[in-house]
Amino acid sequence: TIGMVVVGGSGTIASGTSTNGAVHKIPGRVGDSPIAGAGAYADSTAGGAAATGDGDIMMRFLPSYQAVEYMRMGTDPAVACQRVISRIQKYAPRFFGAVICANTTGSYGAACNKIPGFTQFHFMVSSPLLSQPTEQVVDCI
Amino acid sequence: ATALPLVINTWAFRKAAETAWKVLQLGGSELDAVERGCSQCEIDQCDGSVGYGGSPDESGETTLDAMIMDGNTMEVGAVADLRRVKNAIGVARKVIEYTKHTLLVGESASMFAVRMGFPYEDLTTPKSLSIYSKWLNQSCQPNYWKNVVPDSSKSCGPYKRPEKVSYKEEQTIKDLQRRVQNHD
Repeated sequence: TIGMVVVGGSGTIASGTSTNGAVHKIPGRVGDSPIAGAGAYADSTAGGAAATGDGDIMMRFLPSYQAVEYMRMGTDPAVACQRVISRIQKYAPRFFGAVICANTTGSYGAACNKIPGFTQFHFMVSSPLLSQPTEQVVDCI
Repeated sequence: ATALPLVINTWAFRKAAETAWKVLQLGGSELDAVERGCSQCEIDQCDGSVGYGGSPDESGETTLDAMIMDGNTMEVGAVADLRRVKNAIGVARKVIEYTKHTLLVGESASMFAVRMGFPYEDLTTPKSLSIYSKWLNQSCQPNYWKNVVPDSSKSCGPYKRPEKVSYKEEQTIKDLQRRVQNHD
């Protein structure tokens, strides 16, 4: 699954996802990606977020919506992402998942749930401060 | 330090980030950037989890899910369980532009896509077929069933609820299976 958040020059935000879903799924199964507030969310007055991972679990917690609401309250994007991961951890400690977050000023962050075999999350960032799109890594919590 | 504009995307899908960034540099909107960036991953079949030829379901078919959201208007376009159309996020964008709906699903979403000019084509590839046949040869493990007979942790289906299924339900299941099999 790819999840993307774009913050334009004037701070306006769009987000999106695309996926082919869970392998060997039961026909008809749909995960979090196409669900607004779960796979991705964007509000140009607060921020944008997108999620990837075990959609059957994550979609129940609307991670992207919740992360944007944290940013609306002034929470730093990295912390907003971490708080969303923590919320899900309480109910599903071994879920596989990660979230990217960005606010209207261009601050951004990411967070992921640490499970055996998944201790770091790689994501891409493009901005005027970077000479080219740059791969960044965050340690999972 | 922060600066705008900004593109951030999950995983090290570099070409998606480059494509989105280029769209912005050429004066495209944020929505255009998200659509084209994610479409790039659909074309590239990013790590097998995006686009055609990946993640076959229990019947061996690849279906696609996508959404796009405009943070100015709070409009959303989404497609789920999309069959036989490759550019899922492109279709999602058309849901915003040409309908008052938010989410279209399944074969009907495919019919909408065809009406919007998207090609109707097989999403299966030798890769997805081999993933599927390997899975069949390993007793359909792993799968997403539980509390069924036969034991889904040991064998393929078809699975049923353990308690006796009434004759009428049996007939319904048979009719459904017949209808689905005749489908394609």
